Amino acid sequence: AAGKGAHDEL
Amino acid sequence: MNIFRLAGDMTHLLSIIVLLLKMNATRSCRGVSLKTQELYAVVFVCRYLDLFTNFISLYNTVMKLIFLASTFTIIYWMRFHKVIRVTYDREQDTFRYQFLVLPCLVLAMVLNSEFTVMEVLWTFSIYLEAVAILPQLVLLQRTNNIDNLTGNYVFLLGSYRALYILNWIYRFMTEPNYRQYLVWISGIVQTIVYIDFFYYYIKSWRNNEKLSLPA
Repeated sequence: AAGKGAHDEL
Repeated sequence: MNIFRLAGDMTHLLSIIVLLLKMNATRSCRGVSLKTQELYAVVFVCRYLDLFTNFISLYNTVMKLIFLASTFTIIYWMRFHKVIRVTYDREQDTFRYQFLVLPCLVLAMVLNSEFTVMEVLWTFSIYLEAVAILPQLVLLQRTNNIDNLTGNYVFLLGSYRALYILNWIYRFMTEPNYRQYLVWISGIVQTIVYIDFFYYYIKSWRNNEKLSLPA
């Protein structure tokens, strides 16, 4: 999950 | 999910609970910056638009809803609660939104990983979160008697970001291809913003004195 994929944090 | 991330999220949640309890118990929002709270509302709304498009986990969804609801509750109390709104330091809380919002918006349009509405707003929320505490820190500096709960609120908020840095290091070492430079740099900037406050917070705690920030 590089760049744009890393949206799993709050 | 690792222990640093969970601890960071719980610290973030705790900071908001401390603020809600303080306001509810004392019927006062003295020393609390409405500007910072409204900036956080903008941060959460822009970042959590993916509630409608992307399901990550129940934990993720519930936490997002809690952050949104609690922040809007704080704003509602400060603006409209019959007793609490009277205690708001309107004349002291003078930081201008546009000094923070506009640069962050421009930066998000230029520096992002994809030029789409969702992604630019998400990136904007990352940049804005890094500086959203500034009106609160300025207000604290102007408040002579910082009460314990307001000091604890800011301390917990700063700790949450520091724990997130540990979370990023952990993820970087354990997950292949995990990197998010914009988030990391913003997070580090956000943590640096607190360093001065941390210094005085710990000093007053060690000396058993009331917290006050030098002008």
